[in-house]
Amino acid sequence: AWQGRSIGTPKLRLVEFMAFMEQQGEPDAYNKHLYVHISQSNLSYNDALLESVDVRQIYDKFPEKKGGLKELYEKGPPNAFFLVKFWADLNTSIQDEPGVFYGVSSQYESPENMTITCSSKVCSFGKQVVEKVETEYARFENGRFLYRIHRSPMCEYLINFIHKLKQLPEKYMMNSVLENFTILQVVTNRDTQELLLCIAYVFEVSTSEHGAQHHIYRLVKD
Amino acid sequence: GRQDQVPMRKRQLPASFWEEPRSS
Repeated sequence: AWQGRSIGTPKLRLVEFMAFMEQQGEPDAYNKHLYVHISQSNLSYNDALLESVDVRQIYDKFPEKKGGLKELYEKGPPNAFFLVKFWADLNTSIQDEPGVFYGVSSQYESPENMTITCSSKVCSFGKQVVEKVETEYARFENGRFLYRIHRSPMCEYLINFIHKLKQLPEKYMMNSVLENFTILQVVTNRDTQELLLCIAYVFEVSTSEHGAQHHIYRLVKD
Repeated sequence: GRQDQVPMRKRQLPASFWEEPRSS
C-alpha cells in the first residue's frame, strides 16, 4: 500500500522522521515537543496517492552547482525523489533551558542489507549553509533490514534558527523567513554510490492545534 | 542572501501546497 502513497522506493522506504526538543532526564512523550514529524508505518489503500510537483519549480531552492538537485535528478532514479511541505509546530510549552536536547530521529527499511549514507543539507536562499553526513548499518528485524538514526543532535545553526524564528511576533513573518529556508536529504548506498532517496523539505509554520502537519509530493519532470 | 527568487506563491504548485492538513 505504501508504494505511490509515501516516501520510498522498492529499495528503501522512510518509516519515520522527526525533529524534536526534549527535557533531558525525562524522556517520556509528555516532555517531548515535535517540530516536524512524518510517520509512514500505518499506510493503507485508502490513503490517497501522492500528488506530483515538477522538480524544476524548486531547483533554485536547493544547491544548483555540482551535486545540486538538478544534477541529482538527472542522474536519477526519478522515483526516489520527493518533496515534503512541512507546517512546523513552534508552539512548544517546554522552556528553553540548559539541559534541553534538540534532536532528529529517522528510520528507514529495506529488503536489502546495505550500508547507507545520509546527507542532510540546510540551505538558505538555495545555498548550503551546513551539512551533516551520517552512516548507518542495517539491523535485521521482522524480515526486513532496518536503518535507524536515533536522536542525532541538531546542529547549532538549526537550534539558533529556531530560537530566532520563535522570537518573531507574527506567523506571516516566520513564513517569510521560512520561504528561504530548505533542507535537502540524500540517502545513498555507501558501497555502490547508488542514490536511494532524495527528499527536499520546505516549510511554513503550523496554525493547527493538532501539532506539526505535512504534505508529501513526488518530484517529476514532465 | 539572494533576493531574486520567484516567490513560492507564484510557482506552479498543487493547491494542496497551501492547504495545511487539519490533522496528521
